[in-house]
This record gives sequence, structure tokens and C-alpha cells, in this order.
Amino acid sequence: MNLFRLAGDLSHLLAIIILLIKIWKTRSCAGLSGKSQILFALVYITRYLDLVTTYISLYNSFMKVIFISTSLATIYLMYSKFRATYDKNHDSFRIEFLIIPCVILSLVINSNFTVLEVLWTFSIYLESVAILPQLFLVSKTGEAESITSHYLFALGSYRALYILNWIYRYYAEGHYELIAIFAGCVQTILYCDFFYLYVTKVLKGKKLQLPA
Amino acid sequence: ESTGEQHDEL
Repeated sequence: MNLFRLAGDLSHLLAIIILLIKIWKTRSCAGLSGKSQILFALVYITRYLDLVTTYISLYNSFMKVIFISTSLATIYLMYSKFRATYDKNHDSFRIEFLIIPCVILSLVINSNFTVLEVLWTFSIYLESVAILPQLFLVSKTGEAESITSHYLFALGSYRALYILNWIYRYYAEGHYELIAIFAGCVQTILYCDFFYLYVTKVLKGKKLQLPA
Repeated sequence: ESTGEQHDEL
């Protein structure tokens, strides 16, 4: 564990907490993509199956349980408890266009052709693009509430911090996982446009509004 | 080195 990775994990955790608080306090999931949340739940479930086969550390197991349970809780809030506020019409991204290529890619490019390893690889690929339905929703409505922007910023920062962690681990431990590094870079690049808008608008107290 | 089966990151 190094500082970059810890900061990345905490940023990831913060994103999820921000999201849950936003939904709970406003009693609404307006402006949020349920499809992205379904993809994230799929990511955590397929990646953390090793929870039952491999013990790494208490921290590791604890975080995995938190990520799986909070993502399921988010889906419950969006699709059941606060369903009436869910912006279904704008959340029209076709997630099969993301899931199917990720399935194929994970079957073709993986480091070991075993069930757990292919599912892990699938989750890495899927995570890199799982935010697209949310970004699509923001681009369709043309704006995002500031709390949603904070959520996106924390979520995007997590993988960017992991890139620093991978650079550190490569030099300090000689450890690297090419699949995770490649997908993590793709993931971070997808947030770049948003990061720019966040810094130039949201941090200056303005609402995140896309140029017309 | 890539560890293959064991992934220690989240």
C-alpha cells in the first residue's frame, strides 16, 4: 500500500458516499444514470469474486464488501425507493454496446484463461467505460447539479491516482499489470473533458453547463 | 511482474 493507492481508494469511497448522500438528502436521483450504476455493480461483483477464494488483507476484503454493497444499495434507491425521480427518458444509453465488446475483449485478451481471471479482466474493461451512460446523460440534459459534479470528480480522480500508484509500484516493486494500466488510462482519459469543465466552472461556483 | 491469478488492488 502506498499513498497514491490509499488516496485513490478513499477518493473512490468518497464518490460513492457523495452519491448516496445526494440521493438520500434530496430524496431524488434526478440527473443520475441508473445504467452506469448497474454497470458499476456488475464491475464490482465480477471483480471481487476472489473475496471467497483469496484473502489479501482485512482492508482489501472490507473495501470489496463496501463497494459491492453500496453499489447494490444505490441501485435499490434508484430503481425502487426513489424510482419516481429517476430520469428514465434521458438515460437512454444502450449498455449492451459496452457489455458485449468487454465480454469479447476479456475472452481474447487476458493473462490467464480461467473463469475468475476472465471475469476480473471483464470487470477492468467494463469499469473503464462504465461512466459513459452518466456522461451521456449529462450531455443530453446539458447540465449537472454541483453535487453530481463532485461525485464525478471524485470517481474520476480515483483511477487517475491509481495511475500514479502503478508508476510508483513499477519503480519501487517491479510490479505491473498491463491490462489494469491500459484500461485505467482509457478510463481517466474519458474523464478529461469533464475534469476541465469541473475546474473551470464548478470550482468557481458556477453550475456545470455544457456549451450549447 | 504480473501476478496473473492474484490481484491485490481494488
